Parts: sequence; structure tokens; C-alpha cells
Amino acid sequence: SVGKPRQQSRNRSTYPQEAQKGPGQTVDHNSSDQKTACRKHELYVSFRDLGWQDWIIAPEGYAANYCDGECSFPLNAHMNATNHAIVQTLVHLMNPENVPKPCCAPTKLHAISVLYFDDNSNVILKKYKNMVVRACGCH
Amino acid sequence: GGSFLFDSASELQSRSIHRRLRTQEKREMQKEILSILGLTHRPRPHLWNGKYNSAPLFMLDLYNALNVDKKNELDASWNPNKSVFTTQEHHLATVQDNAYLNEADMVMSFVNLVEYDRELSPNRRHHKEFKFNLSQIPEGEKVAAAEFRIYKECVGTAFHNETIQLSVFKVVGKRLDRDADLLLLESRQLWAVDEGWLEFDITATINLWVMKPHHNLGLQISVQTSIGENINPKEAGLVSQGGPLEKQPFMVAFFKVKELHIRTPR
Repeated sequence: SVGKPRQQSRNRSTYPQEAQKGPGQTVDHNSSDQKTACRKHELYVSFRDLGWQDWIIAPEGYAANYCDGECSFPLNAHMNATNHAIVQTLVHLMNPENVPKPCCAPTKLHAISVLYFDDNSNVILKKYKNMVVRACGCH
Repeated sequence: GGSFLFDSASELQSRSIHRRLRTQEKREMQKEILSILGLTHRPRPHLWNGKYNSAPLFMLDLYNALNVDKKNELDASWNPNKSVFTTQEHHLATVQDNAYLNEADMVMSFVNLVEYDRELSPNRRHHKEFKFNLSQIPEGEKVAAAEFRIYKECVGTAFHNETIQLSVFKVVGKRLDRDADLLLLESRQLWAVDEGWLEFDITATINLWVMKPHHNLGLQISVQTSIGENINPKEAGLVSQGGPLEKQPFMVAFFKVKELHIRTPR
């Protein structure tokens, strides 16, 4: 069931052409959709460009990545969609004004290790969880 | 002067979101990343003794071991039949260290703060002392293991074919008018011709020093020949102040996070 209309700004969910289509109508899923589909993008954080080489020994930087793209019908297995996201997409097709599309977000996050000096010139090696996007999907 | 967050070249061509950050924005971003790293400010290390001291080298070995493991995990995920074992060249880190490393959330090395040998009493004139600053250990970290590491070079002619006894003591009390009170932590027989890193487990000692910092009075070592004669550790091949940088004694501790770190809201 659909409750009150939700204030929704972050999700690029509502498209007029979809709003006019009912769930039974055919949606054109051509190859251009693939270009905007939810996927992982490259994003590199450079400690060197921050000017931190004097205290960060390694790494010079790391590929953090980010997720971006549309979570549009049909969500297939390649997009790591949750069951809920699949249902939400269907409901979105029926009520595009009220229910947003699922979000494109990380499904697998990995850790990085950073090796750095402290103020006393002691060296610290620390693992930081959830720093690197390994896979994206629709939630 | 470049920006520090950037997309790949191909994405740059297709998007126009890339721009240089203003100084203030860059500072804010730096603060945010420091906060993620659990730091309140940017460290300003005094690298008077060079980056290539034994402690940073050891830590770099551990770092490389971690990354080799990670790479192997990735390789294994692509091809499950591929062996995950590869030859790793560890100059300093031992198998035991790698075992600790897999369990640890944080590893910290500590340089010896004693730069010059102090004149000890005639009874202790061959003792060497070592001190470590543990004040920067973050709260909520539990010491899982700690080692005192000292390098022994091969002794040529003087003690050839002889054994020597190396003892490591914890300083438990200091008074102005008399020798420091020592507690023997470990004694080890070594061949004069032995060469390499010696590791002494000092986990209990470090745990005490972390809980009660005023107990951190340092360590001492002494060396005896097989006939019980005290000799200068340097004569036995033990490297200390004045020796090669990459063979300087240091301490390493492996930590396990006790509690969740919550970032302070800004």
C-alpha cells in the first residue's frame, strides 16, 4: 500500500513519461538505459594531492569509487538489487508520484590499510572498514 | 595545488563536475578525512632520524604483507583453483607477526627514545636502557600482543663458538640514590655467531603501561658470557644507539578495538 506522498529530493525518481504509463504498458528498455544504469564509478582519493606525504607513508591514495545511476525496471541480477528494491520499482511504476525508485548504493564495501607517522614519529598501521566501494546495487 | 578528488580521465570528458577546490573547502575536506582516520589534527612527525629507520621498515613490511593477502583474495575470487599462497619477501616481519596482523585492527611501532647511553652505576655499566612513548595510543584499543625487537649481528673472533645470555628487564622502580629496581622478563641463550632480529614478548608489560602510564619506566638489557661475565651488549653484536638505522631496536604492539569509535558531530 502507498501512504502519504513523500517529500523526495535526493532520488531522481519521477519522470513525466513514466508517470503517464501504467504498469501494464510497455516501457522501452533500450541500450541507452544501460549507460545510465546503476553502476560503480571511479573516484580516487589522493593523499599526495592533500600534501600529506610527510606523515602518510602508504598508500599514496586509494580508489574509493562511488555508485551512481538509475534503478529502473527491470532490475536484473547484475545490479545486485534487493528483493525490496524490485518490489519498490514495481510500485514506483504504478505510483511514480508517491513512491521513488530505489537508490543506487554500495552493496559491498572493503577496508583499506593506512600506514602513517604520529607526532612522536611512531608508526601506525590501521585498518579502516568500509572505505572502498567494491560493488553497487539498488536498495 | 591540484584537486584531490577526481574521476577517471574518461569520466572527466563526459562530465563537467570536476573543479578545483577553494582553500577553505580543501581544509574542510582535509578535516573530514582526518576525522575518518580518527585523528584530531594532522600529525607533524619529527623525521630527524629518517623514514628508513627499522620501525617504519618493519611496518612497511606488515603493510605490504596485508596488501599481498588482499591481492590474493581478489585473485582467488576470480579463479578459485588458483593457489592463494605466494612467496613474500619479509625482511623483518615473521610468520608470528603476520598471524597477529590478521587479528589486529591496528599495529603501532614505537621508537626508542634513549638517544645516548646514560652513565649507570658500576654494577650496571653494561646495561642498556630503552624508553618508549605510549601516550598516543588511542583510547579503546586493547593490546593483543607486543614485542620488543633488537637486532643481533654476528660476533666474529672474540666469542667464537661461545654462547651468551641476553636478559631483558622491566624497570619497576627508580630512586635517585640507587640502581633502578628491575624485574626479569626473559633470559635467552644465544650463539655468538647468531645474526638476526630477536623478539621478546612484552604483552603483559605493555598492557600495564597502557593502563598505568606512570609504570612506564622503560626496559633494560644485559648480556653475560657463558662464564657469567657481564659484557657490553655491543660486544655481543647487539645493535643499539649509534648502530645502523635499519637495525635500531624498537617495540611493536598489535591492537584490537575494544569499542566502537564514534565520530564527533561537527
